[in-house]
Amino acid sequence: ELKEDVLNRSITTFLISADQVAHVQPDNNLEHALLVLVKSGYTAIPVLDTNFKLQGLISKAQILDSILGIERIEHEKLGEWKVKEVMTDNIACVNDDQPFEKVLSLSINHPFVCVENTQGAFLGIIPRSKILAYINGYFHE
Amino acid sequence: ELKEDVLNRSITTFLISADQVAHVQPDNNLEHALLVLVKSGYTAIPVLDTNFKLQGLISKAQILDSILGIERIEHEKLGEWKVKEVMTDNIACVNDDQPFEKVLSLSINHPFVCVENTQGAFLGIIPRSKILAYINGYFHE
Ligand SMILES: Nc1ncnc2c1ncn2[C@@H]1O[C@@H]2COP(=O)(O)O[C@H]3[C@@H](O)[C@H](n4cnc5c(N)ncnc54)O[C@@H]3COP(=O)(O)O[C@H]2[C@H]1O
Ligand SMILES: Nc1ncnc2c1ncn2[C@@H]1O[C@@H]2COP(=O)(O)O[C@H]3[C@@H](O)[C@H](n4cnc5c(N)ncnc54)O[C@@H]3COP(=O)(O)O[C@H]2[C@H]1O
Repeated sequence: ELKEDVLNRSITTFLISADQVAHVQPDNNLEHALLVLVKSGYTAIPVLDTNFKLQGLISKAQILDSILGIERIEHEKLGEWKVKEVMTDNIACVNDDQPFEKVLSLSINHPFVCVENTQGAFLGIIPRSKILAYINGYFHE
Repeated sequence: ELKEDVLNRSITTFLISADQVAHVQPDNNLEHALLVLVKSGYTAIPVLDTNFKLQGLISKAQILDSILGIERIEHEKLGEWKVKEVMTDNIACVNDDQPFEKVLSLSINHPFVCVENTQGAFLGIIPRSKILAYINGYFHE
């Protein structure tokens, strides 16, 4: 494969589709989000609204940061606070018609890249492991 | 750069040296480890003994898993349990004289790869972000 062919490659083969992606909703409380994160084993997961539109990302670190008080772990906040109050909107996101080159450069600073279609519907994510597996294969052709 | 040159490249240019790597010791308690993890912002960090030899990795997820009881968060364990009781020994590790090819293939399934010298002393880590930045540059030469 030529270098330009790699960069112009379609991204659909790298996609983990939405039904395989652990996610929570903006109005869930932090306890629910923490349980989904701990059960899934993932560090950070997408936040999708009821129309399945991407709203942000939430991680164990953000939840821990929000409940670690100066004196003690304020675990009552887990039931009271909502995901939307803690999530980040610093999301790497591309359209499904953009080439691999765009996902490769975003993956330098983001553990996964979200993918939407042209109407803004969430299609899934491309994690760094998929990109690295493909690159490893390219160098061993 | 030719494909073989990339695979045979030395790994020292990718290294985050040991003095820049957040780490804890096997005999620290979980509360200390959680504070280092939360303060550093990293998901997982190396565990080094007093001779600076790599013993394992510890993550927020492991600490959270160990204190999440069925009924409640058992936060008293944070002061009582030690890092060595919770850390994993599933570590991706290479010698500093091994080529880039080895680090690339390990990075597919590990967020970072540890590097030791031939005497077993911990030299630092190579995170996926460094590998991806180099790969991105290769395709844009
Ligand atoms: N259950 C599991 N089985 C096998 N390997 C596992 C695993 N959980 C984690 N890993 C390994 O650890 C890496 C870091 O996972 P992390 O959860 O920090 O970071 C993950 C997570 O935040 C997110 N992610 C991946 N798959 C996901 C999914 N199905 N749903 C939601 N988020 C996902 O993308 C990030 C990067 O994923 P990536 O695969 O590149 O990299 C993963 C993968 O190599
Ligand atoms: N303070 C910060 N400044 C800028 N970007 C940040 C950052 N913290 C995290 N990131 C970004 O998020 C990615 C995942 O970080 P994470 O902490 O899950 O996973 C990290 C962490 O577990 C470990 N790591 C990286 N640098 C470290 C260090 N100096 N000490 C200890 N562990 C480190 O290696 C994993 C992969 O790191 P990588 O750079 O590939 O990927 C990082 C980086 O792209």
